[in-house]
Amino acid sequence: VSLSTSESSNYIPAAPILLPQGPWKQIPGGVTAAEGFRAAGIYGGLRAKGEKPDLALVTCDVDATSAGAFTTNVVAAAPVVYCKKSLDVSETARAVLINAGQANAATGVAGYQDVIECANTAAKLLHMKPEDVLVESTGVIGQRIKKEALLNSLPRLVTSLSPSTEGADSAAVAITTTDLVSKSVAVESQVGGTTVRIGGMAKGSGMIHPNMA
Amino acid sequence: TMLSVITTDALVQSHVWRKMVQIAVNRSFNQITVDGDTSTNDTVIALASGLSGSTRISSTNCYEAIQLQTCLDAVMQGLAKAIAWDGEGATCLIEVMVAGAGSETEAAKIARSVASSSLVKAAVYGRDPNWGRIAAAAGYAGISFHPNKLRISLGDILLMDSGQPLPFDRAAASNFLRKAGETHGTVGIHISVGDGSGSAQAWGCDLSYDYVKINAEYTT
Repeated sequence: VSLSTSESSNYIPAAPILLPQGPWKQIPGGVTAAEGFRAAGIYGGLRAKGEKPDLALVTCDVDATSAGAFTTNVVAAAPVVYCKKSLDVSETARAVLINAGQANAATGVAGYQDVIECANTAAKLLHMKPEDVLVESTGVIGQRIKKEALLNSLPRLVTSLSPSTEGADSAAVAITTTDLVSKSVAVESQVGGTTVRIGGMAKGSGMIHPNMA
Repeated sequence: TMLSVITTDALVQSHVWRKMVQIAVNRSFNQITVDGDTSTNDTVIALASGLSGSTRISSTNCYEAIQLQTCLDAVMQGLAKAIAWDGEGATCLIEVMVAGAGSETEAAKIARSVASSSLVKAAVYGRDPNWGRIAAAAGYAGISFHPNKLRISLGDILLMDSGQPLPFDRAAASNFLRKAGETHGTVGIHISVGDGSGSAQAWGCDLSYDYVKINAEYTT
């Protein structure tokens, strides 16, 4: 299945972003608004139904200082365990690979191996170290990632990477599950007299009561 | 499940960035609720490229760090509110603002307790200005405050002051809720619990019949 990133952003509308008032200006771009970032979202055949994009990738051109917050649910998904270990051993990262469709939670050792294989393959294609690639998953709990579909889609996902707003928008759509709208925002502000940009994307609609640490 | 990726071109040291991200998460994503279920997959990854050309931020207390923190808070709050707005089956966003608590942490607990209350959420869906349910949810948050200091407003309509229920225009209050539901707008609930300097916000959504329908049909 082939679907361009510009078509991807048409699947669901964008959410109204209710930014608080402050010394910042909302700008286009989401996760690609800041210097050095590229993103893409494509359909990789992971969803049970429909052809909405389901694979997203965000990359940084340089080693980025990394931070994470993760569910404190004791039954943490394999990618959560993987990312926590990665952040423990490294202060930087270069990429975040995200799939929608299968949460890869409560999938045991096999699910964890799937994360490693996906991260390693992405790292190879991106010419990065495996520990530079972080992974997030969302979807049905108890189901492993449709690994073959994901691995087969990775080359196309990597070549779709773009620093454009379209790249950010397609990624924001690709991480949604039951969401009715995609969530993406970016702001520009002065920090110490220099213009700094912060962007982001999120997904979530149900099973929402985060307690992250 | 909620997932998020945050990016910035600010130049910031690792330990400072990690602290700032947790603070922002606590003021945003950790203050939303849709259904009270904590996912196995909730994740926020935040990357800072340092390519903006700004000076390196190496302390959480410096002016630049405070500026960056406010921006980071704003971006995460914008995204967090969008998640609550898009809550399964929701017809409106509920924004709970608590002031007068002993600390930000205490205010945050009270705000989230109210936003999480199934009875408050159902009352909003039923367009019922039910100050009693709001007061009860504030009271069981685990934070001590004097009931005689409790003040509750729904939008601009004051429902309770100094712990005493007030006469109010029930039809107007109900219409306020109805209009928010019809436009997928925002219902603001303002609560004051005393004279402290602690304030915080939490966000949720109303509880509709559709929530059950969606989750009866979507397996997890």
